[in-house]
Amino acid sequence: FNEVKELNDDFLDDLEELLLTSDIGPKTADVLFEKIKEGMDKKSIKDSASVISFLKQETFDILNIKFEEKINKKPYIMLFIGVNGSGKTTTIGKLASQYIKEGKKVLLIAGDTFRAAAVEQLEVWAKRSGAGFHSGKDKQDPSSVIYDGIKKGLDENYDIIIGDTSGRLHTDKKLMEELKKIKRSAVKAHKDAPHDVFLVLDSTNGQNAIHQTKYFNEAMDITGIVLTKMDGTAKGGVIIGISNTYNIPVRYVGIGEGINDLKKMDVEEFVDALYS
Amino acid sequence: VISSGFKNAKNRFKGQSELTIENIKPALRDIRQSLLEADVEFKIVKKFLKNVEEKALGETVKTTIKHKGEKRKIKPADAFVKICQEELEALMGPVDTSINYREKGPSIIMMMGLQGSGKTTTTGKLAKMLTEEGKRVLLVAADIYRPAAIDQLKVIGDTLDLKVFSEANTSPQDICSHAVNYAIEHKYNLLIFDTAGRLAIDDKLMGELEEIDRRTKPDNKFLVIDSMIGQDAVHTAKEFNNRLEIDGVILTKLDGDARGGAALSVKEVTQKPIKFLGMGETFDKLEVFRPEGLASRILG
Ligand SMILES: Nc1nc2c(ncn2[C@@H]2O[C@H](COP(=O)(O)OP(=O)(O)OP(=O)(O)O)[C@@H](O)[C@H]2O)c(=O)[nH]1
Ligand SMILES: Nc1nc2c(ncn2[C@@H]2O[C@H](COP(=O)(O)OP(=O)(O)OP(=O)(O)O)[C@@H](O)[C@H]2O)c(=O)[nH]1
Ligand SMILES: [Mg+2]
Ligand SMILES: [Mg+2]
Repeated sequence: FNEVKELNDDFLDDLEELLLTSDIGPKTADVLFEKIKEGMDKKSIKDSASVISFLKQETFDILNIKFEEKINKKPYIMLFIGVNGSGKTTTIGKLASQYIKEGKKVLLIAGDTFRAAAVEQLEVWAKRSGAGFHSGKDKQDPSSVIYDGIKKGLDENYDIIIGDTSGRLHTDKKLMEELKKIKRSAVKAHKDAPHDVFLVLDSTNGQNAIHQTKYFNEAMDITGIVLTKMDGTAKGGVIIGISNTYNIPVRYVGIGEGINDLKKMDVEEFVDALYS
Repeated sequence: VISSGFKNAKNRFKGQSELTIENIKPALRDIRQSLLEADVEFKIVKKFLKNVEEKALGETVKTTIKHKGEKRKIKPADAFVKICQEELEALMGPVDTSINYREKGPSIIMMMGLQGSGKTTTTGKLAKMLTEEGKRVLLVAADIYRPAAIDQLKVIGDTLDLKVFSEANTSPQDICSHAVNYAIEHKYNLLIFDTAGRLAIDDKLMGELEEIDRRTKPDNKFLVIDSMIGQDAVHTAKEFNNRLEIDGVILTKLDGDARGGAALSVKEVTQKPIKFLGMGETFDKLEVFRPEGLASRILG
């Protein structure tokens, strides 16, 4: 796609294949194609290179959503939510390590009281990153673990408090109600909590990620997205439709399983990789 | 939940008495939309639509059926739906949900797949199912990387009252080999290797699986795929199959609303059967694969 080609049907077919195989999805692809056709009619787009640069700019504008950096608030309380296996626990470990390196005192709360060895898994990350750790009793109500954890974080003067939650499918009404209860408990523990709610999305997901965002956003206003497993072959294109619809920024990108494999989202870099 | 794509397709035939090229074309566009939203891979969608179009216009369309001895006309919408359903089921079959057992010595199931796809949980589900069928199952903790992975399998073993074989400071290849010796010694007849999640493009970790394969010759190499996976399903499935010659696929997390179009993509690109479906987080939530259920879900 980097050589300038004539704007013919073959090129447009190839472009459609690129968009769809990147998980951009048929609806968002149609929206983008409509804009391209308008540009072609207005003659503002006259060759393949201008199509690609148009797409890149359009996508950049959709993804470039403003957010408030809250790291210097004290306390800074955040919750991580998302479907099963998306990478929540691992992402928390990586983020904790970054904050600790910046001199912050970080507490991790083991809010997954359901899954086998979930508490042990987060405890390993606490040790690796140097963060403090709070867990409850086996099968304790997650809301009370989060409440107790935030209280402990406040009492012991932590700068940053991160709550892990168990994976759940957005279609499970009971578990989505549990999320709302977790949020209420967080607010009870501190009136401004949670300062950030991160939805963790596996970049290998297809169009289902849109449903995930819809329902998780209804349960707990999402302030940011973490796109994990971008070190794989998936392009994560579904995020375009998501950002366009819900106006939520991607804040971090997971690029591996190690403690340093998390970087701040770079929209320009992401867009270039998407259309390469 | 019927997708709007499929509903629109059926509506194309309102008031029509026959399937014609005029009413089929727009219906196929609606189906295309529906299948792409269901995460079926782009090229497979193309092939599917071509097959449906040929069938719909061909001699094979019987819009007259014998019902209670008299001839009845099937509405073109229903005929079209029938063709789509049949074509999709055909792509997902033939059905083979068998587990391979060897004549002499303990049989082996090797679980593998991308990170977080549900391998460890599904290991528990298979262990429960096969124990109830009379097997003596040994769980093998071959994931030495993920924090508390061995703990996770041990908790599952405790829940199901099954033994977990694990070894500290040992490579996964050696753990699996040693587990086979242990199984022979202690008269287990089925081992399930729970391996670490890995990217199909991770040469070193794929090499690890190849070595386990060479040394223990698993009778069942199952690729575990998250049903929410998108277009990447084909790259992953193709690479795992090329390097390891998988025996079957297990699709997980189908208790959600993922349409599961990846199932079709994975089947197409590997030509290997879908064996089981994961339907929840607890160990009773494993179903044997049936094409009809998944076909209507993918079509929407
Ligand atoms: N390659 C890669 N693997 C990742 C990344 N993030 C997480 N993982 C892996 O994905 C798997 C699941 O990660 P977890 O952190 O347990 O996911 P989770 O969302 O907490 O899972 P549940 O609590 O069970 O819902 C693990 O094997 C992680 O190592 C990433 O950015 N890249
Ligand atoms: N709802 C639902 N959740 C599932 C299903 N199968 C697995 N899970 C959940 O998905 C998450 C990941 O499952 P694991 O078994 O840890 O996945 P894994 O493939 O072993 O992960 P890695 O070893 O890190 O690659 C856990 O929260 C499981 O409870 C399923 O069929 N339905
Ligand atoms: Mg977790
Ligand atoms: Mg596992």
